Amino acid sequence: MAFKFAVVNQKGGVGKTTTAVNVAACLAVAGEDVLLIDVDPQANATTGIGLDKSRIETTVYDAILGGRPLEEAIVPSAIPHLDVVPSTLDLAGADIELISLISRESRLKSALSSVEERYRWIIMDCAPALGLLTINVLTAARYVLIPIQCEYYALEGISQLLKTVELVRRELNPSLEIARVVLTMFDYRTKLSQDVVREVRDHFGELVSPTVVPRNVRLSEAPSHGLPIVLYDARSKGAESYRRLAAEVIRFGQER
Amino acid sequence: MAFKFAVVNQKGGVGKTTTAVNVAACLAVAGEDVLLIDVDPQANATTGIGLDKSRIETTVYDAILGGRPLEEAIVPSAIPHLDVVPSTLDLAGADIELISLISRESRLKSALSSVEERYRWIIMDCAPALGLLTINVLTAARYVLIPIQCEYYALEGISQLLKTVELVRRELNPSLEIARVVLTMFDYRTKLSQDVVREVRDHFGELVSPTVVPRNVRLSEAPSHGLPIVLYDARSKGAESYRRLAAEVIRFGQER
Ligand SMILES: Nc1ncnc2c1ncn2[C@@H]1O[C@H](COP(=O)(O)OP(=O)(O)OP(=O)(O)O)[C@@H](O)[C@H]1O
Ligand SMILES: Nc1ncnc2c1ncn2[C@@H]1O[C@H](COP(=O)(O)OP(=O)(O)OP(=O)(O)O)[C@@H](O)[C@H]1O
Ligand SMILES: [Mg+2]
Ligand SMILES: [Mg+2]
Repeated sequence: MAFKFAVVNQKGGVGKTTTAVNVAACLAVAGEDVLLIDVDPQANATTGIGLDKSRIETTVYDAILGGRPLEEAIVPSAIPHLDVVPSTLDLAGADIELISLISRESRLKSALSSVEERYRWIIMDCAPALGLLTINVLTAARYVLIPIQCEYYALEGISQLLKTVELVRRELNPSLEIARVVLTMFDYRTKLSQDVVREVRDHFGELVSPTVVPRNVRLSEAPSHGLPIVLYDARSKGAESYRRLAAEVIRFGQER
Repeated sequence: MAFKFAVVNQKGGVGKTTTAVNVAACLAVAGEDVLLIDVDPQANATTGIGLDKSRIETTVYDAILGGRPLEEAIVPSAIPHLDVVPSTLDLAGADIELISLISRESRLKSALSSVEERYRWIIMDCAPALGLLTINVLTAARYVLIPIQCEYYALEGISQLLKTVELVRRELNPSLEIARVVLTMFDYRTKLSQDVVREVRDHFGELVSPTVVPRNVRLSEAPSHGLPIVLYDARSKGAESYRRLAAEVIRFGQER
């Protein structure tokens, strides 16, 4: 049975894709079987993990809206043990296209049921929104990973995000639970970063991962090479923190 | 007749709100009459300009979906010459609620018609999405301001954004035009930033503002005090660049 994680936060640019890609890659490098699913029309995770967008045929769109089996969209990545379901710009219309469909909230969940036995971890990257597409991911997932950027604006959307998770848990997916909150882009030099860390820790307590991902330029360079950080620069602070976070995720799985 | 600007980019965290709030504030400080409209359910611009969310009654939601006149939602800011139409979390459902309404794409445009004579500039902040809410803003606007973060992932969504602007121009708003592309969060120390600047300049040529906004911690601290940068730290690099950008926007207006 796979551990299914949704990486969610409607605030933009907080490190969702960076966290999804790098946690997935670190788990695979540790020998775990992982499926990374890109459910964001921007398809940043698809590029960040090194897939060539021009050669992709079947995508997550076909599985959620096109009635195709999800396994047709699964492609291997350059990393052993890591498969990917790519996204596509066509997904941009999904929030509207899903509105009038039967069981519109659980189409990803049913698409997943045929493949989840093959993987130990399924990591799903979301768009910066709380629309039907993100609801699909929250309905399909069992755990939620919330990246929070160490910035003031990033604090503002948290209560809305928690309300949405709670709503999905109550109405669509009773087993959904927040696994970890991960602080990202921490800049040790600024008081703002420290204030945000303190505030998030006050708010979420034990749920906050002890691993705080620092701002590290190597993390933002890696996607332009289509590589996760552990392959782009294994000795960087970014690689170190995502390795540590992946180890924590493995421990979290062992306790369940 | 007001110059109506939409600040748009579906990539998250690229500096849309920071640009909308600070350009609006710099224009007001220069004595221009400005209306800042927050059309993002996260309501970051509402907080960033210093409004107290708990005391807001009428919002942009009431004007777009509630049939209330927009002037009922207009509140003064702490800055002379700068009024604000605040946002609200209720706006999160707008993309879905708008679907079945008559003239769903031009509700903001008609709401604006009763107030636009009072302002020289109307600056509208968007959510990180290209849904019906953002389409409403593009239909109401005459000009588009595109902030692009100096990061690799930020380059990926540009063609989709341009397609959407073109679609709105063709079908809904023939006068819509891209006024400026603004590079944000430039880090002079990294090659990545320089590569992105070169790539964006190659792609957009003259449209790219000569003002490149540097990464500047004072810009990310200012919202926690509810102040635009020119009031929070007028001598900072962030204030300097937004003053320059606002001056460029004024010159752009004079040429029209
Ligand atoms: N720890 C970090 N240090 C430096 N740069 C980072 C870090 N994490 C992410 N980035 C960069 O910051 C930008 C935003 O991160 P990312 O795209 O992962 O956020 P996101 O939440 O997925 O954005 P969106 O809301 O658009 O989906 C990217 O350009 C990324 O490369
Ligand atoms: N030039 C800058 N230097 C440093 N920090 C910045 C700069 N511009 C913006 N920021 C900070 O970066 C974060 C993202 O910026 P902002 O929220 O304005 O982007 P956005 O595009 O409006 O995000 P969203 O997609 O969520 O609406 C914010 O915390 C902001 O304070
Ligand atoms: Mg992303
Ligand atoms: Mg914003």
